[in-house]
Amino acid sequence: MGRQWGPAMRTAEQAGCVVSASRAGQPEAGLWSCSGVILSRSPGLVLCHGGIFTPFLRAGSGVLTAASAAFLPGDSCNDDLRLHVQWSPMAASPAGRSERGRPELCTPQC
Amino acid sequence: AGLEPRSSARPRGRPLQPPRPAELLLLLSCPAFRAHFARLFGGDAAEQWRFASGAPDDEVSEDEEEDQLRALGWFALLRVRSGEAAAEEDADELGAAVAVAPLGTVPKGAPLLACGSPFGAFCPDIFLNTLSRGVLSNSAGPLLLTDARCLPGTEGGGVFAVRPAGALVALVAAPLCWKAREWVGLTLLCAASPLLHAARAALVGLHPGSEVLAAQLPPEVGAMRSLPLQDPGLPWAAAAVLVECSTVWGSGVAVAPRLVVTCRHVVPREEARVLVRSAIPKSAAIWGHVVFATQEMSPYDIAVVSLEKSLDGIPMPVPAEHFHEGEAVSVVGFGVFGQACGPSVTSGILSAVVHVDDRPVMLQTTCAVHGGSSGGPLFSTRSGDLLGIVASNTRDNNTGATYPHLNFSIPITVLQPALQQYSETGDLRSLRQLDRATEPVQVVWRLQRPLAEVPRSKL
Repeated sequence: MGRQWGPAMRTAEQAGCVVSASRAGQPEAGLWSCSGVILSRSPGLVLCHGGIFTPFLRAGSGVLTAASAAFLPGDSCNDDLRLHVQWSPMAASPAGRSERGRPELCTPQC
Repeated sequence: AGLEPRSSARPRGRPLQPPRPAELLLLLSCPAFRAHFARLFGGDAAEQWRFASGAPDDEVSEDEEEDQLRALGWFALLRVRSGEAAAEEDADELGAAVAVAPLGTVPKGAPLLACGSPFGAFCPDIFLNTLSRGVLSNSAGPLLLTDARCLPGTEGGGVFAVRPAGALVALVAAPLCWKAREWVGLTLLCAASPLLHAARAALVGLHPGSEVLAAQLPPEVGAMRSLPLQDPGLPWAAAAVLVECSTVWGSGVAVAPRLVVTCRHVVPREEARVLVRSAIPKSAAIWGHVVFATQEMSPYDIAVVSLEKSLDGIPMPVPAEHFHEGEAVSVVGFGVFGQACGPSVTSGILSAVVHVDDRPVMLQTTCAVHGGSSGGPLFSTRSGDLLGIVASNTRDNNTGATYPHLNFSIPITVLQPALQQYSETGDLRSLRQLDRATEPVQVVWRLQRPLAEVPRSKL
């Protein structure tokens, strides 16, 4: 890509992440996941898509179409919701840090 | 536009950090997004549109599909939990805060970079932060559309601008849009700025005393005075107009203040009365009538409309004289939304220039072209020169599938001399020549293989 894309690529690299939702103690129930954006570093705040939360809504997805609903509290989802966020190592980490981790590359089974 | 192999600046494949636990702070939506969504895709149009992450034939239960539709405009604000030991590491590893582009900063046609992880957490080592490039194709309030190709799993991914550099413009709301069972090739986005306004208000409303946390949400880039806010956009896109002839509508392009070119299949008869609407710089509707339309048998599906008044304030496009395969091009047209929205811009490259007797007679591009775009202009993205008139995209008659990204335009060099003569003298004779295109040209436009040589008669 041309130079004009540099800043956008760097920001995308630093801000991109994957969010997954699962049920505590029920790995067989499967995993719901989507992409997200890291909004801030400390505390770590992430914005992602709401679609992965519909299976966990206490009142069902109908609550999302209520005209008055513009936002719902975190506890509108079941207690067994487990969330995880994953992101790539920072290309711009302080010197030496980015080399941390296992130098060899591998092809992990997905 | 499309998924691009990444530059080697960041060796992909480095081991990812282990997933970190997080907690849901709140679920939020943007009321204005939902209102525009209902206007553009609800009501009578609802039957035609599908946003499910699978193809129309995929086995998705109705409940699942309904859940997906209900959640389409919803997003979640999470806080990453970190134990003591990781806190310091988190502070570094979580990366930089982003800056957010105020709504309306990025004009139609401006380049965008989408960043998401196809298939979500399925295989992040390979797919995390996959990039896709495109442009802002259309907007209706905070509801944005881009032709950057996104796949299931990228919902929630960030979309970033070139100008303001690296600013977060939107998040992916629905990567795949299907209209009348045809993949449209556009991705539905929700603008980030109103989302973050909603998040701030919700945080403080739900958790009194969380002003400090709310202050952690990223500022809008406008707060940094030094950055230019307005991207110049595409001034030449203003020449694209909407053409309505009774119940039929399509696109067109103004080639002179009182002359619009469109497709014959949009305005089928000479003398028909036509309403031409321009959207930029301001909305205007001007009546006109068809002064010329090629005959049904002509390979050049062209009509010319003379307007009763001038289209003011619209820069007249410069007709191109040469075509360069591979050059960046843009199509501007009223496909997909017609009158409900202003013109859409899609980007791509000039993928082929077909010649007959060393004269260009057909152009092909990789831009997304939809029903309703016919008659619209094809521009060189670099120069803004008018390259051609979009005539059609591609349909496979066997399967019925439509391919938006393979489309055909009539080179402006075929039309320009005749248009100029008519514009200056009112003489239609040159335009009438379009009805007498040679057999090889007809063979090309029938998408038939040209005969290597004319078969000899056996008599």
